[in-house]
Amino acid sequence: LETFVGHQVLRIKTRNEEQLKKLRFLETLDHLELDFWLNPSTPALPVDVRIPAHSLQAVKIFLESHGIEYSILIEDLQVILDREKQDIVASQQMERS
Amino acid sequence: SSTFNYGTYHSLASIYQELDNLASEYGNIVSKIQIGESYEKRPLYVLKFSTGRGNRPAIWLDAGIHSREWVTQASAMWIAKKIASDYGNDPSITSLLNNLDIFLLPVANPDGYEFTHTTNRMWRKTRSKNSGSLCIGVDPNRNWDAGFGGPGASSNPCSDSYHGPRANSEVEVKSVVDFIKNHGNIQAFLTLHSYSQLLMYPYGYKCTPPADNAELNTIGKAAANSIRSLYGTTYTVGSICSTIYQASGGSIDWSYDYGIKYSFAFELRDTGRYGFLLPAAQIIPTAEETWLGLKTIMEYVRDNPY
Repeated sequence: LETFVGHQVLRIKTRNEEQLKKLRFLETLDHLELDFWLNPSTPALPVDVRIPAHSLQAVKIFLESHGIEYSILIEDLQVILDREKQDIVASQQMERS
Repeated sequence: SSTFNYGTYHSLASIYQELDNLASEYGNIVSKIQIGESYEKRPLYVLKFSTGRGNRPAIWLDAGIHSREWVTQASAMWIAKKIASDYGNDPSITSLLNNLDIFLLPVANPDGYEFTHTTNRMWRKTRSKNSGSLCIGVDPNRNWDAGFGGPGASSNPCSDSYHGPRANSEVEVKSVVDFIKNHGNIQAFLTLHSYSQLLMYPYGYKCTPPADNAELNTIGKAAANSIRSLYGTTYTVGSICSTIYQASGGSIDWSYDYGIKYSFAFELRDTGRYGFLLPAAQIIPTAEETWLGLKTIMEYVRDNPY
């Protein structure tokens, strides 16, 4: 099973169409391996994006240098995934017992 | 009665086993139909809820076309049990099934769902091979014959919103299209996605409102009120284009243009705290409130045939 250690999910809030354009540009950079959970659409809606550990610094610097506001929704995706897996296993054990 | 735990996430095999259990336990109203098979040859199973009197008008409901949206497949299973077990006990469900059939496809993208369990929890697309590319899969909700290839879909096979080589190229999509066409009397097309807490109607491939905009908006708001009545969960209602963004090749745009007036897409919980990784403890509350919204639409469909 692929792991997501160190992957973060950021919530990005844009203020105008110009900032949205910057995010759409980010989408085109394949080497960053970004996974947009909520795509850039309008400034009224947030953009959620999963960022692999190796791209985190570059993306955060990009956002900050363009004055784009963001917050961290999920600090480490693998922690949530591990919890989900544990819940499933526990539930299966309960069913058996 | 099976011991299936509706409050946890299950493998595809476990879900398929429970479909058999439901068809066996509630054999008077539930039957399992195979409408096709996936790219990797897994069966596409639909539960038919019917009191069995002729070819009635029907409602279509699917979940899990995007495989990583696990709360949708899980909610669909809870809803299946709810419909089956409440028939004859709940006057509303009894009345619904005395007038309409319901077809429920709980795992619309079984290859993708299996892949999320075995290999990559974040997988969204189908698992079909793309000629000339090393990247796998097509976004099955950009693959319908409605503004195919237009804005909001990608022509890059490596993109998560790749629309595929042509409309209906994905057998998972084609199987549903063929089923709907062959049935001939589907009155409503409902599809479950996550996340964002939205209730949307056409269009996504263009930003002009549908002919039935006012009626669909009224129904959508009534459904959102029903959803909110249980746990206070708020939904935004509107067309796909006005609510999120232009997205072409989507299922409810195809169904609406095909003539199924009551076409709605739900984006279930949450609004981003967990996103696709909604904790299992929220499955049943999500399913409960979603069912209230679905029931409001289904009752409207029952009372307003066209």
